[in-house]
Amino acid sequence: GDNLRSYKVLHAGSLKSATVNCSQPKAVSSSSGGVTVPLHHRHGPCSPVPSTEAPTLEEMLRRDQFRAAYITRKYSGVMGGAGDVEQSDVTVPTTLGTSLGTLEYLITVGIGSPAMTQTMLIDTGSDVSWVQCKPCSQCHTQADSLFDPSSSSTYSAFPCSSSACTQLRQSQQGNGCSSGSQCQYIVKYGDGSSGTGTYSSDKLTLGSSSVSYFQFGCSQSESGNLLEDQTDGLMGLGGGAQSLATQTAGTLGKAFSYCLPPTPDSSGFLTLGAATSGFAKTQMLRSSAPAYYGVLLEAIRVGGRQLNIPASVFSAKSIMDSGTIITRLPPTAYSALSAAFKAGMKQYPPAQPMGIFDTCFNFSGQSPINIPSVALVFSGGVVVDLATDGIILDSCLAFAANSDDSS
Amino acid sequence: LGIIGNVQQRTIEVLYDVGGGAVGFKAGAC
Repeated sequence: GDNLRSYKVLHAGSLKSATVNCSQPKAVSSSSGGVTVPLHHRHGPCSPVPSTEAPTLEEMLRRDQFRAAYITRKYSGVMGGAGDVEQSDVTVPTTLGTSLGTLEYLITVGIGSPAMTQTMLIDTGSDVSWVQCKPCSQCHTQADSLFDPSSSSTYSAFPCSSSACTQLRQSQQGNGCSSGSQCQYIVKYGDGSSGTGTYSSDKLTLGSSSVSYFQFGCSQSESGNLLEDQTDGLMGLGGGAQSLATQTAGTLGKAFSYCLPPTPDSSGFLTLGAATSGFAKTQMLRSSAPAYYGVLLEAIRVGGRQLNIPASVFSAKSIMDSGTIITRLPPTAYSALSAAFKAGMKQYPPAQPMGIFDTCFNFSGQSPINIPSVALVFSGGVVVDLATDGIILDSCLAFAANSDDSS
Repeated sequence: LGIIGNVQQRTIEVLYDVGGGAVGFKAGAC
């Protein structure tokens, strides 16, 4: 009985993508109320804009380092550290392509009247939503038709004197006025890429529901390979004033939820205005970095046993992020996790480290694979038992360490 | 600062209850 509770079975076949027939729409539902839209993996076969060449896992992990470093830097900055006003110790190679490369989940929305279908990445780590607009002088190619403001009867650009534009400037995302006194925005990401255009509003269609006066950036120029695939834009779900979640809070409710599909060939959902019952809840911690949603991780359990990690190691809090791929832990916590996990994996030979992963195994010829359970314990005694997909990625423990306990 | 990444969130419905000041988890919901 103890063994059954403390181990999980990982089938070797689950480490590889299966052939899937995407012509069969998969049932998408939320366990709660609100407006629900399907959510797909960006690079999966069921993506509305499937990648012609998906990045390798190694490349994704490399990009993930920049995402994590950017969040840490930005958070540290607003909390009194140097933040992104100081030279970063992360030098971004010019071949990186995009700091948005770690975003993996897409929703399809309609913008305008009549609604024009647009495929958008979701991101809980930023607030300003944007979509490529016609005319776009420096934009990437996209699968859907370019959103054309002139074809929408409900589109309007915010004047510079509007409160929305003032608020945008206060959040450091204003970018002056156009010659026609239209409010200009700028979004910047971790690799120095950016997008600019006109801050606007239009009708947003989500499934069978619609939101009037949705505020977003009408992107007219991008630099630094903002996106490298066929997606049309980004939907910010952060905690700041401009995010979709904040904008719909008054009409749909001050909550949203998502279900991230476990594999690229399966679907999940995003629900805005979610009912909040039936969840194990921990306190949400906010800071002066409004986009970020914080939680307090208190302990880690491996194989049902709590690791001996001083609570102070976790005192700097953790950010819940849909756009970071791999969970980052303070080194002291990661070392304890890695050691305990290895102890429970003695039957499998170690394998070479891969990128940011240093706890890897050789599963050749073995199936099924028994792995120790891993649970995260958050404040209030909330225990989140991770699925096998959240413990092992490829053949490695899917966690990484920060550079030091104080970072 | 730690970051809870999306690999660890897979198969869990994650709730951002901004009004209620809570983050919720529903395991096996996906």
